[in-house]
Amino acid sequence: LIVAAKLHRVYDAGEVQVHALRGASLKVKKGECVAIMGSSGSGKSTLMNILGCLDKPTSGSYYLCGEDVARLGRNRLADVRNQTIGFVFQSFNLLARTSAQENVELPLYYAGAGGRERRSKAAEALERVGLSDRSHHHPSQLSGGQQQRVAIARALVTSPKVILADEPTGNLDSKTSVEVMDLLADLVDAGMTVVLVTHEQGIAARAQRVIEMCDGEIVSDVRNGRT
Amino acid sequence: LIVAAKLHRVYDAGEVQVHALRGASLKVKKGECVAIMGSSGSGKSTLMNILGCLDKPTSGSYYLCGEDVARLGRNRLADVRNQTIGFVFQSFNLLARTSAQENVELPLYYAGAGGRERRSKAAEALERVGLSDRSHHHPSQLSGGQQQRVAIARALVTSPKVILADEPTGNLDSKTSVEVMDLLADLVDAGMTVVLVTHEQGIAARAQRVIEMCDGEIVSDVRNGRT
Ligand SMILES: Nc1ncnc2c1ncn2[C@@H]1O[C@H](COP(=O)(O)OP(=O)(O)OP(=O)(O)O)[C@@H](O)[C@H]1O
Ligand SMILES: Nc1ncnc2c1ncn2[C@@H]1O[C@H](COP(=O)(O)OP(=O)(O)OP(=O)(O)O)[C@@H](O)[C@H]1O
Ligand SMILES: [Mg+2]
Ligand SMILES: [Mg+2]
Repeated sequence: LIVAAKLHRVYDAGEVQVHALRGASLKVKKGECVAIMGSSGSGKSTLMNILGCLDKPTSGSYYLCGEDVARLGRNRLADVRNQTIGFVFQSFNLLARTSAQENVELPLYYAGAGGRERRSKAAEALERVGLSDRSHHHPSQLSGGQQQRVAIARALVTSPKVILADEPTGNLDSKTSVEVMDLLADLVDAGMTVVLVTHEQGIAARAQRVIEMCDGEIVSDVRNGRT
Repeated sequence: LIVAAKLHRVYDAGEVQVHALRGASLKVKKGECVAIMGSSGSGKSTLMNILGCLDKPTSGSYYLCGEDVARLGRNRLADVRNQTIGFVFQSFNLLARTSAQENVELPLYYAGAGGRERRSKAAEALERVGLSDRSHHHPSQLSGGQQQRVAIARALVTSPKVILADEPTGNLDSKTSVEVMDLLADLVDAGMTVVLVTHEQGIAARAQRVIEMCDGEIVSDVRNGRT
């Protein structure tokens, strides 16, 4: 499903160049659940942004569902983002003056879904992350972990092929983290592919594969003990 | 140092009222290190915002360094925030179009420190969180964990009496988390008082006391095994 080869990403920060990704290569099969770990600044979010078609690599190739992402025009790219990928940002990226319900409806709006379908699917997604009673709150009226769960619901609502989650449990207590991981596990059983960044061993332990990053490179890629 | 009694905080979210704090009472001595845990939405940040003089309780009393915070005028309150408290926000709250260096200098600017003192103290604080080589980056040019460390450096730079840290390691890998906790431990040894919110057992284990919150109430307050 995902075939990324020798990805490089160089940022220009004024006079200095930051080589955030140094030839990262990665393959993920349909229905796999992969965890990415690594120290702060090691390139995890940079890699996720490229996999999520939110950023282009400086060099290297990336094929998603068999398509060469580099060849996709703006509109086709936007469609792929909307229809194939559900992205949970490390910093949530919720619309400020918009309710949780409307934030979650947004991807369905872009997908052209009608009002009734949007409302019912968004309500269901919020139900799954335990936030039905906060659907009319705006992000500033939600706790950090609640904002994170709205971001997760938004990523699920279009039933995408791939979920890319950047620290999905960073602001969640252990009990709520387990609930979110159970939810992701159900989706994997149902055929969804999940790539998640985490710094918590307990979360990585639930993935089938754990990828370790260091200074922009993938330094290990290990299958977890369980079948 | 901190004496909070029967704190209540009710939010009005449209038609619904959210009773985020239900009579939380808390005492913290000078030089103590206290961890606050609890499920997502249990009131941790609400409590921290009141302790940090960033929000007023709906009812209840709060004495900081012997002063009744409710009686403080706007200016006095701003002084207390600037001189007594170092606050690490759950969502960092860094200034966007400003470098890491300048973000960390900000509290010193409000404290009236001269340019040379500001620059050298800010550089030292960034050094302590391992970000000397990122001092000229803007937040958008920093990884999540790097932004978090800039927020920590900013909270330390005025050598406040109290550090209030809301999930200071939420975005940090274990190694960097340990470095941050070592840093906080040194500050506690040097007489600083630290109250931190965390959802990670390993972090809470390093505090002298662990407070558990549930639905706006403090349900347990236990001393950790170590002296
Ligand atoms: N826009 C940018 N301009 C310059 N440098 C950047 C930019 N974005 C990221 N970086 C740098 O690239 C490196 C990798 O960043 P990235 O966000 O991928 O790290 P990360 O592994 O996600 O870290 P964390 O665990 O802290 O979230 C970091 O050192 C960061 O400073
Ligand atoms: N401005 C607000 N208006 C309405 N409700 C609010 C507001 N801010 C917070 N709340 C609600 O108050 C409750 C407590 O929020 P708080 O941010 O203190 O939780 P928390 O324990 O910090 O959670 P987390 O671990 O997810 O960060 C939550 O249920 C939240 O929805
Ligand atoms: Mg990141
Ligand atoms: Mg919080």
